[in-house]
Amino acid sequence: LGFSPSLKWQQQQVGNFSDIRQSVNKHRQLWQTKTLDDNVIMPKIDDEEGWKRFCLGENVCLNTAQTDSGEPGVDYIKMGFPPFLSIVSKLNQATVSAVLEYLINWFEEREFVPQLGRWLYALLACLEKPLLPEAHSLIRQLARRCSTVRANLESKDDERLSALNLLICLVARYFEQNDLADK
Amino acid sequence: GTGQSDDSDIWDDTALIKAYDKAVASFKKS
Repeated sequence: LGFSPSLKWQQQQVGNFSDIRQSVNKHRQLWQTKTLDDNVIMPKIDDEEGWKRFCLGENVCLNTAQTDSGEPGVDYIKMGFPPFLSIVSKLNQATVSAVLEYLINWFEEREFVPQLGRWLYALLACLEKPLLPEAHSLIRQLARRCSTVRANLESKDDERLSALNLLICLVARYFEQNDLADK
Repeated sequence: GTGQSDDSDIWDDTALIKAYDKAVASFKKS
């Protein structure tokens, strides 16, 4: 009680997310044609470790200490590449599903980090409906894991709470896994 | 003229990241 979001907030997020997905579709072709910077080397679809490092960064994946250069987000190799439209627009549905699976598997055994939230949101925004059975199972696993992590939070001020609530909301309400929804 | 350029300006390379950050921030305010 007090940790889960109101119905009104959930409905707003579903509406906004639906708009975002439409815009992604509308602009996908434009962004697909953009040339990526030389340092952006996307892993092959079956390179699980490569994708985890690409999205979350070496600091998180290799458990190395984070160095604060004072310029956040500059070192993408260490901090992970953000889900820029020019990157996610180049992912086909098979890759979207595969990366989603890699990141959800990673989250099963580790703590939530901000990069993870951004990537999961971006991948869900690119995941086409109707979902394949594997995708159903995958996103349900994500919502359950978010619920478990949320249940262990000690404070409502925890930075992770809003991100966890958002992901649960989108899986349950946008992708219609209603039994997992916060009432 | 058509409104297309305005839309493109708003919908930049970081649009998904901004949308996520906005959604997360909205819970903190709610």
